[in-house]
Amino acid sequence: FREEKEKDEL
Amino acid sequence: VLLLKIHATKNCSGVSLKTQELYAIVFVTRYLDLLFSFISLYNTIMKLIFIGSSACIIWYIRFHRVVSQTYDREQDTFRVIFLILPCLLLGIFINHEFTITEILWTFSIYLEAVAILPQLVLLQRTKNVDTLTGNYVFLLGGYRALYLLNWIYRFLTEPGYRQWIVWISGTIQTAIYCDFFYYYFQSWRRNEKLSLPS
Repeated sequence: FREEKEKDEL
Repeated sequence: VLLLKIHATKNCSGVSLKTQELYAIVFVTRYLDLLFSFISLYNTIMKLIFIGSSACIIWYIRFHRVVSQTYDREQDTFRVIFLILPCLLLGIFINHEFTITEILWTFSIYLEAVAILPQLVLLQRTKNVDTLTGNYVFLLGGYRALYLLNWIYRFLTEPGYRQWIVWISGTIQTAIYCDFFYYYFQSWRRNEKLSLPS
């Protein structure tokens, strides 16, 4: 599965 | 909350050093991206606060002349290697990209889900849980539970937003707190000191 790359959560 | 409590009361009884060290590992392995990506000022500051506050708490419990005397060394005996190793293996095998930083990030997600366990076991062994320590665990669990709402909101409002590893781990993490929440609210309602049944 693909998912969003930007890790903007802590 | 925990740092203020320890600093103000000079007492850390009922606080699990193991959990704090697990959190330090979680934060350091997850926030490696401090070095190479910038999200927002808020994001950066919170990452530094998380790393700094857990490092500070560990320092107090391990090295502060007065505080270290109050540490429940004999009770805080959870074998953390049984958490770290499985999470590391899981991170190596179930990830999105086989790179060091991605594996460490994924490992930190898995480890965070179970990092509270030594603290919960210690609370169970503690007869009368200090109010501030109980509040700390409640706030920590509540903070993560709010992420569930955040994820639902983002899923509904941001096209293509999904992150299964984080969602599943976060749900497990919140589920681990359910039992604690139950007894926390019960003691609150009855105006009694928190104590978990053994």
